[in-house]
Amino acid sequence: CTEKYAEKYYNRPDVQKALHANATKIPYKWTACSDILNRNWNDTEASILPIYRQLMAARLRIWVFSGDVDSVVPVTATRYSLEQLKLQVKIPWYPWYVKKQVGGWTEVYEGLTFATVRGAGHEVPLFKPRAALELFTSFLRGNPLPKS
Amino acid sequence: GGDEERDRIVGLPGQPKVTFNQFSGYVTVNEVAGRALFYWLTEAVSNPLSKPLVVWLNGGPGCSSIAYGASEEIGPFRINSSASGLHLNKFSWNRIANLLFLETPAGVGFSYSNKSSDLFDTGDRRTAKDSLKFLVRWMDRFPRYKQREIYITGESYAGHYVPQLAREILTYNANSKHPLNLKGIMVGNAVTDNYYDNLGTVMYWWSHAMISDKTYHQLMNICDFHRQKNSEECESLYSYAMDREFGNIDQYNIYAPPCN
Repeated sequence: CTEKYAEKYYNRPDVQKALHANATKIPYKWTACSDILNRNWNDTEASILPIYRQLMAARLRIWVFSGDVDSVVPVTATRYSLEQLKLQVKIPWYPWYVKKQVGGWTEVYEGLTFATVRGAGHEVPLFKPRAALELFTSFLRGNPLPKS
Repeated sequence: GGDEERDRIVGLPGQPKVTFNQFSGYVTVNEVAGRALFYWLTEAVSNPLSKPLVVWLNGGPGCSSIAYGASEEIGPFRINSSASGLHLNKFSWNRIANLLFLETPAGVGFSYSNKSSDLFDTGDRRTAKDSLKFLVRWMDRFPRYKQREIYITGESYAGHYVPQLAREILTYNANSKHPLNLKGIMVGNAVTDNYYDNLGTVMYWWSHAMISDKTYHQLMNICDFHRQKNSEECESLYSYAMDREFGNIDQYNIYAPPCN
């Protein structure tokens, strides 16, 4: 429900002034999501998997995570998609921990790390902020997620 | 630092005292159309010069990184329920990185275009190209970030934006004297592949007992998950599953109470 607070806050003239925003007087209100853009999106790639192959070839660090109680882009969708990359397993599947609790499960492949976040919905850092920060820390350091 | 200083946020209404610097403003990405993208940089709480730059993109398509990434997820502030002020998020990602929230494409949040038709014919390709243009020009405004390690992160439909922007950067770097120091990407609950995403979604609904066996089998037999647009018969099955079988739930977090 917190996006309703954002709709109020970011439409306040004093907030817009402090942010140096809307100086040109945009002819519509600030909204969290634009229906016009969403309805008129006319260029979308059917699959991003070929790009992953390009990015892995360029040796970029790639992490993919999934909150496991999201039913909009759920964990099974991500797993079916990633499976198509047919990656070699580097560190086999294991539960990762945050504050002595299972944060989720993870597997490290050659070129890509996949992790689930237990109990998190679509917006993982909103529902599981501590676990998300742990995930982000490991990602930035280039370390596998903690095993204990 | 003139341009940078013009973008400095002195303080947001109702903001608690903080130790980090913030900047926000517009970067023009297309002069002819008058397209300008809005950003909000919240620097790391300590030693920002030694920390990487992390670009956060929200999906939708058409949703705001400031609404979601900054204000609900990884940003330092949370908005209170009356929208009268802000309080701190103790798990903000700016504890360990400089966070750049980008509103992309034009039409999202405060980002805009003077050519109104831009709102009706946008898509993945323009989003990636404008976002790259933004980053290159933003670096000119903040030259101290030019050699900095860059990571791009995001969620949902940003499963398209993030890899596409990364690919755009690699192409740019191949022909540039001043390459961007992109190190990696991270995406969550990311839209990845139409066919396998749809297959996995229906599988999830069934395996989590959100739909009946009958609806599951009908969806699997009638819907062609390769298609961009579903048949009417398939659409009505989706509607039946959501309206009659899911019930009043939050599809984005199936065990949380819905937001009424």
